[in-house]
Amino acid sequence: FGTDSRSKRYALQGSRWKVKALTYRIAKYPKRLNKGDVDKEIAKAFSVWSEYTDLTFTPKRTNPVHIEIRFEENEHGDGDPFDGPGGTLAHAYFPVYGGDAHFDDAEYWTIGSTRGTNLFQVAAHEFGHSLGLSHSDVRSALMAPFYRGYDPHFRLDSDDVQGIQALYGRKTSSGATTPTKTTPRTSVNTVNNELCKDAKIDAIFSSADGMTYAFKGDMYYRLTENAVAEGYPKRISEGWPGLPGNIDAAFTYKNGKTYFFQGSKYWRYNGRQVDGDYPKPISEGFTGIPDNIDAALVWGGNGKIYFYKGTRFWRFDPLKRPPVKSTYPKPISNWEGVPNNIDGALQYTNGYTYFFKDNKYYRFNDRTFSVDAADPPFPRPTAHWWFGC
Amino acid sequence: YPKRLNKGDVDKEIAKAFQYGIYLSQFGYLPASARNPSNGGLLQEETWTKAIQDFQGFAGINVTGELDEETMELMSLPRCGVKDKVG
Repeated sequence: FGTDSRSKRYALQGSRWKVKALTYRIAKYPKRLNKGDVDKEIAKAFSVWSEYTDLTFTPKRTNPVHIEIRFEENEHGDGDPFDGPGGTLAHAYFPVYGGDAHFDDAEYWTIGSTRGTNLFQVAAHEFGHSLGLSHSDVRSALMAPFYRGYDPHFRLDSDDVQGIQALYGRKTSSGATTPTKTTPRTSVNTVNNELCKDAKIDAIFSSADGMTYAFKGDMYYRLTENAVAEGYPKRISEGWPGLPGNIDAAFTYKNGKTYFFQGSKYWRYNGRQVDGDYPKPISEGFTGIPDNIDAALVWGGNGKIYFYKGTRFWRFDPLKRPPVKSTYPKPISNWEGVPNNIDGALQYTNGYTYFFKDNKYYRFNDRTFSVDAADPPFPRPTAHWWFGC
Repeated sequence: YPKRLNKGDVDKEIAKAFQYGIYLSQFGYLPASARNPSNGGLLQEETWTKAIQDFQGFAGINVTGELDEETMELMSLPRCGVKDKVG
């Protein structure tokens, strides 16, 4: 959710359905509308969201269903009473709270009329909440909170499409598709370098001055927007005097210092200069973190340091005592779509988090907390997308 | 009632304060902790002003921090009951 008042956009509540085939049931109908008409309008309201994603919505007559729909008045059992005509028209619960949608039956619900309150438009909005969208500050978006009257030419705004696709990905079956905002890293020139033969890396990190480096063996590569910079690879010992090869992991923390890990030891650098008496034992500087880690990164979601090893990960907070809570380690599977035994991890300048394993990489969406749904899908070949091969 | 104001005007202002205070609280602009215990439960002015500013910013209208006509008009629109500011 952008905090810059100049950039308006959708907001994700933070939860979503893990399945795409959803069911619903109209448990209580409005008093003044024909049931068949209501069934059609509700189905149409759901189809607004399935048009741009692989979500499907199937009505059922009996429970259990994912989304229950009810038309109620005043207090109706959820502690969030309706208020008679006008004011609040409806509300819905985010997926983590059940996804149900309630409509105020004191409203004069209508279908295809300028009178009363249009059922289809309000229902489509509420189902956006049922799917995990919060309110948007884009005035023209369906997910804007205000009802501004019947629109006979209603269409989803691009902001709504971006929001729902951020949660559930683009539609993969035939139908409307919307290109994603993210520009893929494409190679312009074919480059022959060692990484083209074997794109598996030891570590990858961004330096304090915004450069991105990949480490492999005794060598390091500076990466440009879409390839390896000219003049690389170079020896790690030349770039960071005192640092050995075969680094396990590296990251630059918000203090501007870069930390390198190998075996049971770690080094701290200020730019290209070692910053004190290093190496030191990991057990001393990073209590609670094991030796021989696979990867590490400072995650943009919360600014904490994450270490990955095998099938597990640890969260390290330098400001807390102890810096690693007793609830760690946790399974890497918590990071939906990220594999075990990764080689490298990187919080990149575009705001996405990337994980590297063997010759492939995964782009992680910090908002949906899962590997991004994209075309082509992840994992993608690192050599082509990162190293310009 | 205050000595120097018309009772009808006072009624309206008090009702407005309750109405819009409830609105801002209901849709997430006034947190539960907004009350200032040292004032016996009254809102701090800057909290109130910020809540209005946040609403105005979200709604895309002039951010004045005041309950002006444009703001009150927007608050009177029928809307969804879900909070605008979700933690």
